Amino acid sequence: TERHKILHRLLQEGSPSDI
Amino acid sequence: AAPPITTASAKKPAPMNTMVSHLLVAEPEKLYAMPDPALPEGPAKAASTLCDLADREIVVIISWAKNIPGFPALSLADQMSVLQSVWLEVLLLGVAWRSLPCEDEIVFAEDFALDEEAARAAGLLELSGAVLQLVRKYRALRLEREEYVLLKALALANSDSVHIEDMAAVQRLRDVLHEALLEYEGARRPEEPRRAGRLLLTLPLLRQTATRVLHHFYSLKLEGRVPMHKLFLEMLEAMM
Repeated sequence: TERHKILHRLLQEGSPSDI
Repeated sequence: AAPPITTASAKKPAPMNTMVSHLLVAEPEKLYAMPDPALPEGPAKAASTLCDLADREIVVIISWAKNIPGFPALSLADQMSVLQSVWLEVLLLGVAWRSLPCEDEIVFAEDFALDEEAARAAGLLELSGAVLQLVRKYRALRLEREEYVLLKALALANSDSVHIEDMAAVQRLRDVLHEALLEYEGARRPEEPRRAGRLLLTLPLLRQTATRVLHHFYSLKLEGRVPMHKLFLEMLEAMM
């Protein structure tokens, strides 16, 4: 997770969609 | 006599319509490459434009994946493993789809398309040849938008990452999408019973193309002359 922290953050953040 | 309409059946529309229409709505907005006008034309500019575009496209793919039914239900670790292994296939399927209307031209973005001559000048001839083979395959199949969105979701679910912990959950996701494709083709093209199979059999070429493109970008990374954003680097490294 530490090595892939941006992907981890993007998957966690925000709502699942804006649709 | 018609059977009475129960609440359950009234609530259950055709699964194919549900999935296809859901995937159509989940389609991302068009992307623009916006090449830096200050840079001189050439391989360095083309590579840096593509790397910048890919970085933004990965962000879009991550948001898109969150809208694929069943994907958010995977564990966070498995969502990461799946995306790390298939993001480039998803990205390339999008490029192939955008390029379908253009003969022998690869449409990386609305404002960034390369024909053979431009690809040679940009040092991307080998890469573009591989992508064009994929484009020709989908053109020969006359791929429709509905099939494209189903296939793209299937490319996501078709991850063979060895890091996936709950493979059964990924298989369920794959099965639901496979079923949606079979139902769609059964209703849309009953005269072509092998069409769904033909579409699925393009996935090996998609993976092969992704592998070739990956090596191209990994070489660029090792050369270190093209600036790459952190997310793009992270995703490239995850695949190597």
